[in-house]
Amino acid sequence: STKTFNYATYHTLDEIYEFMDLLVTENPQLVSKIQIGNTFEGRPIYVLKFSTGGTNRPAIWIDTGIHSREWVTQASGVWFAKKITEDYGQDAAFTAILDNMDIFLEIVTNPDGFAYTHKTNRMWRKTRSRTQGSLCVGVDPNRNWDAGFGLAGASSNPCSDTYHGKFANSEVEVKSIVDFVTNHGNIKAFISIHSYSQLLLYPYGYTSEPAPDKEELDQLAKSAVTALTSLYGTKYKYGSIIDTIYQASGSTVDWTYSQGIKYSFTFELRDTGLRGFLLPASQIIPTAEETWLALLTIMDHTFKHPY
Amino acid sequence: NENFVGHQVLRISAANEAQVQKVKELEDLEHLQLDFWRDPVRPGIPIDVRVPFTSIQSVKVFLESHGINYEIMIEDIQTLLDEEQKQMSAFQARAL
Repeated sequence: STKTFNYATYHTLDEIYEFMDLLVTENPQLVSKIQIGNTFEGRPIYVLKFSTGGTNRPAIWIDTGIHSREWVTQASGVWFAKKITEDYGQDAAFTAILDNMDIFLEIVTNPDGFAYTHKTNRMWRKTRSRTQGSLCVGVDPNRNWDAGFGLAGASSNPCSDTYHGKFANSEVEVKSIVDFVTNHGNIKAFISIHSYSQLLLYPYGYTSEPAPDKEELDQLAKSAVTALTSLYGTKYKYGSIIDTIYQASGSTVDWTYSQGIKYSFTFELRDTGLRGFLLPASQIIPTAEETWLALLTIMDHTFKHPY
Repeated sequence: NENFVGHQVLRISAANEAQVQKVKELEDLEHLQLDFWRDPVRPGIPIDVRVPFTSIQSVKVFLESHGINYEIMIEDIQTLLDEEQKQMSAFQARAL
């Protein structure tokens, strides 16, 4: 059961998909599993929906694992899924959120890449699509969105780890989310979770133009980081993508923000011990716990500031 | 599974913009097969790069010859991967 599931170890794609089915079976009133598409290699792409009723309620989207080697993110996504089912009806603030909004959680956003990290190359980051005319494989799914696509901050070289792909949304793993978000039409917060380097970022990445809601996003990021750091002292920086790290074009949250989803954020989760992507499994739960406090801050703000 | 024996991750500290540019030059040398875990951005922000065993000597000589500070963040990637696999297998064995 999800009670005996081990959250303090890394899991394979099959184990995570099995966990999803267990969670749905145990919480049929609260959790459902939606297939939003199939990957390049034909694997199903699943999103967990947490809903207490209503139709097309305002919603919050959280995804993990778009870069497949960032294993602590998928593992945190599994922990978040369980946490949601545990806290609903127990934690007043969270219950109020879920009584009024839906949550969509995509735990393995790049299934082909994730399977490849388990079977062949633990360091793999991209999708596993083939590029005609090149021996190199894969597109960086965080450079493939239709926001500043192909501008500086991504590579046109198929062998690069930041290859943007032949055209925006060329990657079915990206297009599936684009179609889902567009069809849903009522998503109010979009949070895409990466690792590592302990950052909380908001648009833009492709331009140094400040986002119209920069002030509010900056304040909210500050509150979220304060909440995160309060648990274990993990230090985060926050700011716009381009100011805080570098120019990145075609990124997820630049596109979601351009769709009117004001509360668009990217997390870069911990490494606190100079292990980078190879974070020891012993840090999964503390990482998930501290991140959850930041997520709660963002979700609570979204709930209390309808737009 | 791809083998990463002897691959190291270097944490490079670029002291100024010129040094950041120097490290970016490395990024363009495809034959070195460098994997930047944290990109060269600006002075003061750490640059983490996975260096295959075959490229380590030349990368270290390059950095030292340009007076660019670095430390070894991960001595041997494969050791950590073996540890990670062992931990997962132990769990799966218990689960079975």
